Amino acid sequence: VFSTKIQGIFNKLRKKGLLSKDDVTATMRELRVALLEADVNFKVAKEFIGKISEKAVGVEILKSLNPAQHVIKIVKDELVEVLGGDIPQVRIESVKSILMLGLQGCGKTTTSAKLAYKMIQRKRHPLLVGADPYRPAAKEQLQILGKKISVPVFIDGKTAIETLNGSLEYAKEHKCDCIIVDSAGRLHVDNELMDELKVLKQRLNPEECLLIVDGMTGQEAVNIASTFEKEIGISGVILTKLDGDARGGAALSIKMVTGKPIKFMGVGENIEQLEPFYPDRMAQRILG
Amino acid sequence: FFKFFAKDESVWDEVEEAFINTDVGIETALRIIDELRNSSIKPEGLRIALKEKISSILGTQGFCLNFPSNMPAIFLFIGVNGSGKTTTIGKLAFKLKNEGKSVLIAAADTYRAAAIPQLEEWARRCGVEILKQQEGADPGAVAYDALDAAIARNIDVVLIDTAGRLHTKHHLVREMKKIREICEKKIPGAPHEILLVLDAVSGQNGLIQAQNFLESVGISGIVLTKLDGTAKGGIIISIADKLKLPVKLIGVGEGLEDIGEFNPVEFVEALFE
Ligand SMILES: Nc1nc2c(ncn2[C@@H]2O[C@H](COP(=O)(O)OP(=O)(O)OP(=O)(O)O)[C@@H](O)[C@H]2O)c(=O)[nH]1
Ligand SMILES: Nc1nc2c(ncn2[C@@H]2O[C@H](COP(=O)(O)OP(=O)(O)OP(=O)(O)O)[C@@H](O)[C@H]2O)c(=O)[nH]1
Ligand SMILES: [Mg+2]
Ligand SMILES: [Mg+2]
Repeated sequence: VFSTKIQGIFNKLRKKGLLSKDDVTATMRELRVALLEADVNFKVAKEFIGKISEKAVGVEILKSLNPAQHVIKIVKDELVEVLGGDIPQVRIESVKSILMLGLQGCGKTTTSAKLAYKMIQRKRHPLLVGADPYRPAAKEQLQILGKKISVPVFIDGKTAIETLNGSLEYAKEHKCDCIIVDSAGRLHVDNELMDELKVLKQRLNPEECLLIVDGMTGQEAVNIASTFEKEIGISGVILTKLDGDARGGAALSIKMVTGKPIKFMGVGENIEQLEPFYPDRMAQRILG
Repeated sequence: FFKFFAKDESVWDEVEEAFINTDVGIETALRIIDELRNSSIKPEGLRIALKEKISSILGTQGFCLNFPSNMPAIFLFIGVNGSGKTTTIGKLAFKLKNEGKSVLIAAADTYRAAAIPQLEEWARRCGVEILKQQEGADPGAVAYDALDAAIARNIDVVLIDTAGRLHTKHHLVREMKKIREICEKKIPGAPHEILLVLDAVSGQNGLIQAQNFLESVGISGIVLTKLDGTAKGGIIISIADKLKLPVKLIGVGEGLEDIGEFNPVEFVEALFE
């Protein structure tokens, strides 16, 4: 565990007034291992450590802390700052359109229903749209989830764009106040499906374009997120399956490289298991 | 990837970065680098040495599926949510059928929304029979029925689909143990394969999943899916290194034919592309 290792390093050094360059270098080596084990991207870890090293050398150790505690505090504070800052939340009470996108199996369909559930709790009238025409029983899956929470699910149409067009009509007729579009899982390098996504986004012009990412994603998180951001444009990220023990370093990688905020965390298979993203909790988790 | 420019000490930094980029993980990467540094490798021979090192970790055997003689082969598929279990079963059923085997698919994911219809569609696509019960049924009961039917009808292979589960959920791990025990009692030696289905995009948690499931349920091999993406799946090198678990199948797409046997030589070559 990072904090135990850092404590170990500083136990060898006695009381010091300022953090020396050597203190910091030793600590940064441990930090790098912790970040890489947590799936933070190699280049992102390097950049993050560069930032910390600059901030840490010469720092006056707070009277209330020992050197190790102070370094840990600097690291944690910086992590929280990078991960969070001022996070623009998804305005559940007022958002009118959401497009869900991401790789295969990351949790788009389940998370679409979770978002609809949050709206139902605020007495809104969302419409779930099953715009995945490829995956066997994808539409049925969304229908079952929608039925559980009494949210209408629109699935007519042979292609994704047909379904989207039909759903816009339906939403108007039935006075739905938010349309949540579930899309098919796709590789960021599948040109045809990326083009489909561009068409969907253009037609819907969503207020929120959310990239759904599996919490255990490794080094490729950077490539995946930056490709979706560059090709499609996203407003935020939802990290899923964080009820497991994946450290979630992908969060830091994605935030640092795209600058896009992580807005929610999926913490289970049940419909109410979607939590707001807490930077300090994530920072603690990444450090291990 | 792995393009060495440095002819000095800094080449090792390049190697480390290349390893980490594939999700091999820092511990295994540093260990491999240490061993190579201590052998007197010249920079020109480094690429070959790395390939040989990784190949020796992956091993030369255990990549084939284990088919027992004189009884139905029982293959149990496990893995975390969304890794590709259901789709892999569809593809494998098709492959085995084309190889002349009779196949029965068991729909033992009785939990997730539309899990059974999803598997039913795959069974329909490959013309293979599926055994299912109602949603919410006991997965162990489905497995039992499937083994029963396989014995009665002299079926060659049973592929058991299960619900996605995180290794941290104890009640779900217990459920999997129970499914395994039911198979063992019904057919001695079953399941002949317990395959951990792992997404190639997984980071270090893939190793933790493998360690956990190996310990709690037993794993005989790995299915590495979504290799058609940009992730290299290097985590299986750490898994081979630490747990000696072989990869038996790879998934390379969402179509019925997008499955292949694991070829360690091709895998190592792909790492270096
Ligand atoms: N434990 C856990 N499981 C989750 C979470 N979110 C989704 N899942 C599960 O992950 C699996 C995949 O979820 P889906 O919603 O089907 O994923 P998807 O992105 O729509 O998949 P495709 O449409 O095939 O790309 C299912 O078994 C879900 O129940 C989560 O936060 N925690
Ligand atoms: N590109 C690609 N997609 C794949 C591959 N294998 C599976 N998928 C996709 O990944 C998604 C999830 O696949 P499933 O078979 O539902 O995964 P699962 O493990 O059964 O999921 P749960 O039962 O919910 O835990 C689907 O969209 C599949 O089409 C593969 O090799 N390549
Ligand atoms: Mg889906
Ligand atoms: Mg499944």
